[in-house]
Amino acid sequence: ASFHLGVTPAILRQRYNMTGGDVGLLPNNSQACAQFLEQYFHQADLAEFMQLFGSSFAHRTQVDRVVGHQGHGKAGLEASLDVEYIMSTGANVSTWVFSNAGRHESQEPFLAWLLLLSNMSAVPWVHSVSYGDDEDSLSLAYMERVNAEFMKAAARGLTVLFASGDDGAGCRRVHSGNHTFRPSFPASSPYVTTVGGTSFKNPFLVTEEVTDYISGGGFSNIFPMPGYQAAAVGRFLHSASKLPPSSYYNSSGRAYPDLAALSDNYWVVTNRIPLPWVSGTSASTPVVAGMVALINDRRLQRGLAPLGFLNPALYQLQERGLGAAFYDVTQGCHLSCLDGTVQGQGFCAGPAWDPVTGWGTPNFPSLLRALLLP
Amino acid sequence: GLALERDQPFRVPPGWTHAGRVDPGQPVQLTFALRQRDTARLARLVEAVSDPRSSQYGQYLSLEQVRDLVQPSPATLMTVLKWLQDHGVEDCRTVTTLDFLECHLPASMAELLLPGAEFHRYVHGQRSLVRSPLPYTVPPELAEHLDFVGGMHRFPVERTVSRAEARKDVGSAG
Repeated sequence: ASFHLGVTPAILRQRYNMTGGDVGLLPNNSQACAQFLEQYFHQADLAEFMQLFGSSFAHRTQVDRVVGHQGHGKAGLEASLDVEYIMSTGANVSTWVFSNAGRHESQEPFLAWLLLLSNMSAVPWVHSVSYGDDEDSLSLAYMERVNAEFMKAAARGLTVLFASGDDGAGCRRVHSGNHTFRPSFPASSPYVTTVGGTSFKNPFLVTEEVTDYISGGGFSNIFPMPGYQAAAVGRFLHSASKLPPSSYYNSSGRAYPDLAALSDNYWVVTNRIPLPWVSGTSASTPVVAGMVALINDRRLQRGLAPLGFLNPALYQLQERGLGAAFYDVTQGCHLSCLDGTVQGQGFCAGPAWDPVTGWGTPNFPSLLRALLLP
Repeated sequence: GLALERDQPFRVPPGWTHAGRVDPGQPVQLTFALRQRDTARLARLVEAVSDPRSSQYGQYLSLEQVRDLVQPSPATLMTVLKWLQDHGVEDCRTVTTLDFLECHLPASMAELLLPGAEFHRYVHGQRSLVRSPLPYTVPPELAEHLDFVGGMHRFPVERTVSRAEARKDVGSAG
């Protein structure tokens, strides 16, 4: 195991078995991340990041297209993180940034992004979004309609990845005074692929991964469990050695995340300063998005369609004997309510799918092979 | 009228402060989510094009084909457009799929259009937002043609990645 002082592109590529040849080759492939509020990246930060950390693989140092307004103020840590890491795994793939600052006082920036998708006939095949809200803070009409917007994206073959959130299972007190877990939306939409987070078991070595205790996950109170995951989630619910009391979650709801990647201890360059110790599923999501964009690159080279909405294919891998596509994360639990019943513990990782890390983290060459099958 | 989002809580996030009701002439931008046609068919199609076992796997639709599937019915388009016109709302634009309308209008006009709504300003540092703390309604005959109206209640979510120091605190508390 190699020693390291934090997660960089080289560490990610080493852990997920990406070689120097695993870079984008097609000029017509692209990937995107979406920013909301006044979250801007600086091209100069990206260039410095790649100069510091990108020497071992072919990469780009410029975002090719910004859709929306890019302010001239300070760069945001989140925006820098997204761009730097989607371009590290999705190396050499043309990258777009959708910047939705909500410039009008009565605009909803997330809604503005959805409208852009409904208005642009040519958009990247892969979208990484680190954004979420508690399900209970949104109206049912709004969530159902946003869900329909993800169906529209899926029909077009777009892969939309959302961060699972950084509050574990979450927690809220209901009218009875009891606690329940608190799912996050759009992570809980059945038409997006949701990415959880992991940490290295030994924080300074490229070793096996364990759950990152902040990794969002659980079961939707709004959306029923889709057919593509019913068997995998059913197996988890029947075989888990310890589950939280059933009153804390809706075991028939859409379960998330679908997969995971490292989310702890990243290096990010922002405002020309390299910053260590950056963490969250905001980091793991662009990492997975970049890998999906690379797989699309290879599929397009072979005349195959892009992956599109990934989940049905993802949940079939295990059944098709292609489970080696993931490093199964089986250790650790995530956060939840600090009460006498669950004592801060939500769900725990276990063999195969679990509501903390999904199927686990990508073993890139195996995942690529599995998803290149027609 | 009927409330389209009766269950939408109005929560002012930490850091935002109320700065009073806006002037009647204050321009607001509202997003009308028009009821889509045939979302059940859309769901079946998504299943077919996304499932590797399906003969339709990978046969994706263009944006225009998606529009043909989901665009609101003529009755929905006519009813909503007439309602807006009757209230003098003219500065609107649609999207390719025709299922959203984004309209600019003065706050006073929006309050007449959406009875119950009352536009107030909220500020957070240099940022300022206009939202209605009170639920809006639409005429009963519009309820079957609209999913919701955007720009009324929800505040943008602050996205924050954590740095190690903060995480250690959480870990200790846990």
